[in-house]
Amino acid sequence: MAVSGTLYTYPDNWRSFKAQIAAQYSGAQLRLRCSPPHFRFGTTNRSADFLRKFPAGKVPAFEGDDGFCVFESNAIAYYVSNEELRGATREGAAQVLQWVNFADSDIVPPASTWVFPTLGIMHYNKQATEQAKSEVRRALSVLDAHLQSRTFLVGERVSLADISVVCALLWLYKQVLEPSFRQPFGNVTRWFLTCLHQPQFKAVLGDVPLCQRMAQFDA
Amino acid sequence: MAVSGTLYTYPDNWRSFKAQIAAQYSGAQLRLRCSPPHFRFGTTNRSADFLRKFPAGKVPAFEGDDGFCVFESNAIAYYVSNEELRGATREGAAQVLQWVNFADSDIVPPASTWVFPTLGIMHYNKQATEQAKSEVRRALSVLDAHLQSRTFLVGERVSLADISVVCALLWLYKQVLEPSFRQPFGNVTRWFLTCLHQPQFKAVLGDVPLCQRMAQFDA
Amino acid sequence: MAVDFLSNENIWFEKFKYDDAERRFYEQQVNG
Repeated sequence: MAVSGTLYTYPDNWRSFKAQIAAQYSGAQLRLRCSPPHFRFGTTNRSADFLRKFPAGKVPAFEGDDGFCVFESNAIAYYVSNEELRGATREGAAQVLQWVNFADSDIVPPASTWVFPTLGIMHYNKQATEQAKSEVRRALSVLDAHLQSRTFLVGERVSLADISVVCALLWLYKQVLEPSFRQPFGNVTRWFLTCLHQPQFKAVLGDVPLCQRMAQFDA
Repeated sequence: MAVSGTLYTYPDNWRSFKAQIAAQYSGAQLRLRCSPPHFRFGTTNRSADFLRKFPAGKVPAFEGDDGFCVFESNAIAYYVSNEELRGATREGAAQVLQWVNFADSDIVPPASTWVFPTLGIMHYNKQATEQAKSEVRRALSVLDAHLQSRTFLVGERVSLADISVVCALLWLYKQVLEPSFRQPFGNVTRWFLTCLHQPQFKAVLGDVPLCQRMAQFDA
Repeated sequence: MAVDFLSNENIWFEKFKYDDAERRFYEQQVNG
């Protein structure tokens, strides 16, 4: 039976995109609540009613029409997925988890360190940014080698691995991975564009212009 | 068919404990390689042979006797688990993922910030430590409320959720959660000890003495 | 603007420092 429910988040949350894209593949019905009057980030997620359902007070948070509640973006994306997205075999499911965790542990921290100052939401620190760039290079080279002989990260079709890693890379590709920086990682960019052009990704992300000139920190 | 294979790690790696405890429940056969001559951390995991199997060069890393290779501790723990540990229903599996991710995102960072200086492996920073203590308190209070009416985190039996969160809390309970600090979180400590006393946890962790006096940073 | 919400994100910015410290700690241990 297809899942249906409400996804609470703030607008354009890359963490919420994972569940939204997964739902496009699985047919799960997601009602997005990301702005007033239905949801006000910082207020609604601190209310007693919200905390009763989602004790960590974090978004994204999902409440099924059957009352089932779950938080943590990867858990929500898993819940609204189908078997194919999750990995149909034990090996496939383990490899999906591997890349989902790789995105959270090896991509998100350096990507945020590099991109946030360019958005003006964090102080710029030259050393931290240079360190982040080298971490991003390392993660992209692992992905590039893996995608040398593959269309998608796990198996022959799109899975939660592709959805999670694409969403973790979004800000990088939009904001700072200018052509000269991404030149050594051609397999990753090919794979990234292949995913973006899938109708299920496009339905959620729309058109994603790749960075042409690396954004500098926004003083 | 039960899984069998080699787990590469360094000694006493809490991330590897997850797969080792899971294997105690599932019957998977794990050959631990964590010291010379079989494995020298910093050398073996940088070798061409290792990087061919595990391109990120990270440990823990698992190589099945059938040649299947996977890295990322949560993926390995999932692979060597059984259906019961993973969560037998879609809801159960999503809740397991929720707590596994909660451990990585809300417990590991502040626990590392607080504990590493007491082990002498990071500089002490008073402000960061105080911030970490408050984040640990917040995570423990979420767990304590959840465990108010539950024996285990998901369903009626031990799952990967309990295994992952126990392993993420190990250093805290051993090193800094002295009785006065952990007093408000009695449900968590009860649950933590219940898990530790399971023979499958004890087989891997042995006896875990709870902290009696909060360790200060080791100048 | 959606970007402002990002600043509320729970990101472990210092993760590489801790990974590095942990790696050095255990490499030293292994190498005595």
